[in-house]
Amino acid sequence: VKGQTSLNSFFSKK
Amino acid sequence: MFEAKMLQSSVLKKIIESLKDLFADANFDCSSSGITLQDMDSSHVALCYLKLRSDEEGFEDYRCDRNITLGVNLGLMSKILKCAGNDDVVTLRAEDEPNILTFIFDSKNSERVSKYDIKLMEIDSELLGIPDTDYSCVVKMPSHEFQRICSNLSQLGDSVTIDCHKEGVDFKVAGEQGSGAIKLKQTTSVDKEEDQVTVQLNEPVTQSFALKFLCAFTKATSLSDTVNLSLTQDTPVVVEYPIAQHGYLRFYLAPKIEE
Repeated sequence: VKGQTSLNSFFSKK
Repeated sequence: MFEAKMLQSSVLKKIIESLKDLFADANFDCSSSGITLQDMDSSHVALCYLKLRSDEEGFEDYRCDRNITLGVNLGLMSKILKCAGNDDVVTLRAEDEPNILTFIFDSKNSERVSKYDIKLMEIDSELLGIPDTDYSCVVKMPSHEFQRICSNLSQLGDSVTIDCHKEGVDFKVAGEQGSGAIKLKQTTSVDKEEDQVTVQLNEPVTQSFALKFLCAFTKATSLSDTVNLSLTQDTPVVVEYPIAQHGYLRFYLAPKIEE
């Protein structure tokens, strides 16, 4: 099963 | 004082129309180098990044004495821009500590000048740092072709698998009721550059993405003849629409990966 990831797990907060 | 005079209001209209459904409120960050906008959708799966450079030809005049942030409801901005003719020149104006953003629409023959003010909002948006990286694969294709692929495949399933390899790029969908696949080959023989499909490949990539978001991004199709898809395995895809004489509009979409 493929799950949707979030952008927060790839890019850090500025 | 901030004042930006854009020669074609249709460009700003198209930008806002392509954003307003996924991104409700957004901050326009204005500086002497131009206007940028970064915003995430409510689920933090998709992000837009707009860059309009002040030194490009699309601005007739551009002045920004100090950096300001203009928080705007994009639905409201869309309504205001509908009051402009497509050939109107649009001027955006705000004070240094603004509560209000002013839109001035000048018709081509200067016979009609309209002015609208909207109240600005305090928007607490979370900015992400997006590093400049080299992608494993960059696909350049006609923007209407990408729109058609997303629209066609979304009829059969929720996610598309994009498979980039040295012969070209494949788009596949597999749903409960059926499946579909579209293969695009590199077309270097086509006369017009905007009709070509090119694949710059460092490494093959196979990655799945939610079609709902890709279809939403393709609302920007009319901004550009071409679209660039930049992919690296297990990272967000970048869907970039160049905006002639202005800059670009990019969308980032987090991948779907095996749980």
